[in-house]
Amino acid sequence: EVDPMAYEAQFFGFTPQTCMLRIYLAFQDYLFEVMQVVEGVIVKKLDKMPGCQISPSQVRKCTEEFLLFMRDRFDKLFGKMEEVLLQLVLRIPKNVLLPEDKVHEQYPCSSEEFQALQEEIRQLQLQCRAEAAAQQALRAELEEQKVVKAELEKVLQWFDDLEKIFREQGIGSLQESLAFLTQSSKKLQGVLKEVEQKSG
Amino acid sequence: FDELIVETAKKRKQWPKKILVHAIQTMKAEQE
Amino acid sequence: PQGRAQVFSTVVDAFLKKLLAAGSYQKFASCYRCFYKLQPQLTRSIYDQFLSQLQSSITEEIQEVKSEGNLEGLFNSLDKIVEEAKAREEPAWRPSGIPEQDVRSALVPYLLKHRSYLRQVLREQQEENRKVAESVLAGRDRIVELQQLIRAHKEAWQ
Repeated sequence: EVDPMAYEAQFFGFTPQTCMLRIYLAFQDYLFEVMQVVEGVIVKKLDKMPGCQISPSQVRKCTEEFLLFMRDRFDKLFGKMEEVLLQLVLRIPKNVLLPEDKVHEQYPCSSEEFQALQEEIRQLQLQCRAEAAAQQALRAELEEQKVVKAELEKVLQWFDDLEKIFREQGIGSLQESLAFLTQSSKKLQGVLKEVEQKSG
Repeated sequence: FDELIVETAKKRKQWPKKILVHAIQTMKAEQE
Repeated sequence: PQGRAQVFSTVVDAFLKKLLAAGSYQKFASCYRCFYKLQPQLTRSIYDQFLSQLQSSITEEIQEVKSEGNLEGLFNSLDKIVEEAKAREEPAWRPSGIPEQDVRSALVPYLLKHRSYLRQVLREQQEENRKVAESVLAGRDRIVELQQLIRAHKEAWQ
């Protein structure tokens, strides 16, 4: 069961295992390189020794023997170091939340809650639109009322003007003066008739 | 596998912010 | 308690010390016994060079790894983050592996802001509509009143 240490990778930008592998390989390369240098120096020294019986392959065997031993110790020690570093240095403790994830602590949100929140927002949007439409309708009616009121007030104004004219002509109550007018015209018709009869 | 882990972790770190930018733009547009 | 950077250096130093101690001169001489018999002094000096070369290479390499991965900076900032979380006992949130689910929380604060904005806009709109509705009702009453006035005038005329 490999622990991918993805949360650590989120913080470090690399996996701790990669980091350790990087160090392991580098150290191992140095160990090999140094051993090669040691072997090269010894072979060179032996070359300069007259009558020396030791062949390079014998030196190589010595090198392999020492390297095998060192490799074994290296792996054991490195394993211990890796364990400590992965536990103490390259691990994010369970109770720790990375800054970019703070939002999960402040706003834990189940899918139901999230949907409810989205639904509530949708409802609010619908209500806002409805209110906006209502406002449009109300404003339209206000405009219409303006026109109608203007018309009706014009008519009223007309009546008032009419009555004003009568008042200017000294006519108090229109009804009486009409009645009087009717009477006078009836009388005048009577008189006219008489005149016509007499003249006939 | 290692690259996959690093790639996934990077997305987890970066993408919420990117998504947020678009979500906020959407909300602002709706508000306007 | 030591910071992570300190622990890291301490642990690597300990590893290096133990590794060099493991490769003792006795062991080295016994592996290269044929050469050791011919040239014991030379064997010693080669061994000493082996040790110092290995030590300096590994020490340089560690510096290289530290600067390459900006390890010290990362370790220090992780120390701070851990310090801040000290008060917390229970395990913290971790990615669920379902992106849609994890991104939700990132959206929530903005959705909440959006919701309160919409609530405020709705309140303002409702308030304004209430006023406009009042003027509409007043307008309707006025129109009825005007119509009644006109009707009264008309009836008077009639």
